[in-house]
Amino acid sequence: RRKSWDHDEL
Amino acid sequence: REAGDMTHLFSIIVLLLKINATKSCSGVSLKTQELYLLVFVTRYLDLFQSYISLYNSCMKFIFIVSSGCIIGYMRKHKVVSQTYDAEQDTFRVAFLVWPSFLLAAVINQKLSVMEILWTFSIYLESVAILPQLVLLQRTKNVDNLTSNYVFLLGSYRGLYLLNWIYRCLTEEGYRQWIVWISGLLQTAIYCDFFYYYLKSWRKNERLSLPS
Repeated sequence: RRKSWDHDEL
Repeated sequence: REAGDMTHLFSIIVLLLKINATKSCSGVSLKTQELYLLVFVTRYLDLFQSYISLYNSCMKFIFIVSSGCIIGYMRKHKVVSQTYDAEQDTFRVAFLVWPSFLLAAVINQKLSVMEILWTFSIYLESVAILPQLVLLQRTKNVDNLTSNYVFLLGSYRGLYLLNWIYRCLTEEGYRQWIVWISGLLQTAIYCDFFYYYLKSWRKNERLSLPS
C-alpha cells in the first residue's frame, strides 16, 4: 500500500 | 525542502551560464552529467503516471531537460565540446551504475520495475558526483563557477536532510530509510570539498584541491 508521502519529493 | 530544490535548480543554472557565457566546459565532468541524466530519467518515469503537484511535475521536467541540454552542449556544440577534458575525466562509471542497480534490486520497498528503477536512481544519485570531484582534484585552477556549481549541488541534499528531520517530527509515520541513508552518504561525500571551498572563499582565493 502506498503511503501518502511516498515519492512526493524530487 | 524549498531551499534544497532551489539550490539544486541554481546549481544547474550556474553550470548552464558558465558553459554558455564562457563557451567552455573545462573542469566539468561529462560522466557526472550523464549519471545525473540517468538518475533523473529513471526517477521521474512516473512523470506521466502519478501526479503530485504542478510544482513537482515542472521541476522534474526542468531537471531532465536541463541535464540533457548540458550533455548536448558538451558532446555536440562545435566550440564547447572542444574544451571538454576527456583525458582527465576517466572515472569508471560502471563501478557506480552496476552496484547501484544490484543494490536496488535487492534492497527496495516493492518488487516492481518502476520501484526498482526509482530506488536505483536514489542510490546512483548519492554517488553521481564522484567523477566530478575526481576531475576537480585533477584540475589545477578550478574556475569559480564550476566550484560554485559543485557547492550548490552539495548544499541541496544537505538542506534536504533538514527537511527530512522536520517532516519526521511533524508528519505521523513519515519514514523513508532508503532515501535518508543515501542522502546522508551523498552529503558526506561533499564534506571534504566543502572544507576546501569555504577555506578558499574565506581567503578570497581560487579553489584548488590537494591531490
